[in-house]
Amino acid sequence: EDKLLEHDEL
Amino acid sequence: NIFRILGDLSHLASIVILLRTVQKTRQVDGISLKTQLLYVLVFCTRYLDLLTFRWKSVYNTLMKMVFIGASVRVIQLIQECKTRNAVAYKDMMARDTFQIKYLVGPCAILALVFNYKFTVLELCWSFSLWLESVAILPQLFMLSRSGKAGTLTTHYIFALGLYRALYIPNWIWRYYTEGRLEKLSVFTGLLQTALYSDFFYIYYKKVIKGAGFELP
Repeated sequence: EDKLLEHDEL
Repeated sequence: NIFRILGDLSHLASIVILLRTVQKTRQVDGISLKTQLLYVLVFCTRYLDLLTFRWKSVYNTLMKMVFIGASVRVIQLIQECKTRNAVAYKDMMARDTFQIKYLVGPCAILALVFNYKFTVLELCWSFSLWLESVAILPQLFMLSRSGKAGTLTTHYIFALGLYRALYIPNWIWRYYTEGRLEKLSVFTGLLQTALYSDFFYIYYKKVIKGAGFELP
């Protein structure tokens, strides 16, 4: 879940 | 991965094509101001995390700044056209008739329903995804009504569509290598790609068969 909140895509 | 890099580069290319052409020719023929305004809103709401200073990488931060800056510059250039070429500007505004409240409103509601966390940052991020998926509609609507697309519009939409298409293998790649499946991005991304496919289909038919440009 935390990983999904990173939003590393543009 | 290669799909992600190529996708980002074609996204960048689309904005550079638009900026350079408008700057050089001072022409906004066929470009929808409403779509461009929606993109400013998309980038500003999506990249709010820049303000938290928890930056991920130089690449990520730089690209975000470039996208915000370039989208604002496009608006500036269109506005400059207003004083320079009032007739062309008026003509563009008269054809740019899509009601964007029908996009912004539903996207805000969708963001409230579909999000990972009920915080300002996350709600804005989700809103930006939904809005990006439909932001091209005023532009496509304009094309369908005029029945013809200039080289600028065609190249611009082509590069944008390529960016969207390349993000799909990127997600598949990330699913298998990282086990990452980010449902909101994937769903809104597929929705956006579907809208572009319509344009591509017509473009393909036009190029191959030399028929007139028309969108259903």
